[in-house]
Amino acid sequence: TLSLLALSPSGSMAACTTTNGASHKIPGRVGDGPIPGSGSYVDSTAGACGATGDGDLMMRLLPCYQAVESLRRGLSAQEAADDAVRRIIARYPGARTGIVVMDNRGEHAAAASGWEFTYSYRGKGMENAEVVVVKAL
Amino acid sequence: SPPLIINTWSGPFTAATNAAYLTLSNSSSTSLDAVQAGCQACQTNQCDNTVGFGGSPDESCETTLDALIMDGQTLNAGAVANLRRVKDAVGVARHVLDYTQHTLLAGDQATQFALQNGFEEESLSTENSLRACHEWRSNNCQPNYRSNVLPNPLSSCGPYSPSSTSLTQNNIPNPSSSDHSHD
Repeated sequence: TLSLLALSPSGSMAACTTTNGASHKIPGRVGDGPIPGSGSYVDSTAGACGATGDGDLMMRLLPCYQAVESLRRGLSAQEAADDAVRRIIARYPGARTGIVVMDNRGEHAAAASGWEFTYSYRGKGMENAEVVVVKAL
Repeated sequence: SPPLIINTWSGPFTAATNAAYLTLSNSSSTSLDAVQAGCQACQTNQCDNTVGFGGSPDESCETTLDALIMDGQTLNAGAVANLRRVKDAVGVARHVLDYTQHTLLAGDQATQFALQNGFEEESLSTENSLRACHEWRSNNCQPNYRSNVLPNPLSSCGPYSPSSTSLTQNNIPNPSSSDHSHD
């Protein structure tokens, strides 16, 4: 799954998710990818979030909605990401999750559980994308 | 500092980072255009086989696609779920956003919407996805997402029917599932 977030120089933000889902799923199954607040979520007045992982579990807790609303309440991007993942593993300790969070000033962070997660970013003046490795909570 | 793009994963997924960044660096493009370009890059490149056509076949060996695009200024969103036989899932999602008042279209009707909007109908299967599905069947359909059915889904393929014994809770993902079997 790819979830991707953008922040323009004018301050507008957008998010997208695209995926072919889980292998060997039951025909008709849909995971978290296309669900606003789960696969991704964005509100330019607060920030944006993208997610990947065990979609059948993650879509029950809307981690990206949670993370963006946490930004609105004043948490940092790292605190918001950690909080969203901790809420999932509190109910599903074995869940594999990875979420990226960016506030509307461009501060970004990520949190994960169940695996080593990576994310990529590229901002003004950068020649290439940089990769960040995130250890599981 | 902006223009700024951030996305899940690395390796082949940085093609999406760069495509979105270059789009956003063009002053005539919006952040919505940028995320669409990034997602389309991974769909075309079949990033990690977890994005786009030719990956994650279902029990019937079919690949279906899900996508979401969201505008942070308006909170307008467009999405498609279980999209069949159309490759550009995020492109169709953008059409849901731009040309409807709905948020999410699903299944064959999402395909019909795509075709009405000029998208091409084509198979999403590849030799690799069909091989993965056939290998799964040869391996007694393991890993398997069914539960509380007969025959035992941990050792047998279907067809399945509900078990008459008491239901068991199964909130933990199948531990034998591979790293690629996720959203």
